[in-house]
Amino acid sequence: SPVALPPFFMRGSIIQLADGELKRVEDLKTEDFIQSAEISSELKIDSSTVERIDTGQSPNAVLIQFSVGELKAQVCVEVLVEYPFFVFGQGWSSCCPDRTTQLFELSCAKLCVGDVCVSLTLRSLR
Amino acid sequence: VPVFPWHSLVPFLAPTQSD
Repeated sequence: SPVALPPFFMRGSIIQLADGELKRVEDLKTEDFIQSAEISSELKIDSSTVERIDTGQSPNAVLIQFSVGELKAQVCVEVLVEYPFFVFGQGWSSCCPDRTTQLFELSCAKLCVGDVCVSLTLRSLR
Repeated sequence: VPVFPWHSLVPFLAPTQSD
């Protein structure tokens, strides 16, 4: 089943960066993710390119296929159309920005094939 | 007011890759 939208995507939600700084979700910049990942001991930032967007099996859901990192690992996630992803250099983007704005008051761009989203990997499991 | 960690905004943890 698709991942439901968590409460922290609501405009005005307070997000704590890795250095302790607090920002509203709508004010986050690409650098905030990059800098937070740099000082994280567990997480590493990676880029995930949108390769396909298909209709999901549930109502209002989409299947998004990502190609992750240099190794182009394939990851497919099913989310609601309003689920926002953070695109490098662009900010919040969803498959249905009007709905994201309507439900969460979060300004969004349209998520498209070729967009490069912020994703995370564990630094090391070895 | 609830405070959420930055990494909760990233929807999935990608497969671990060797460095």
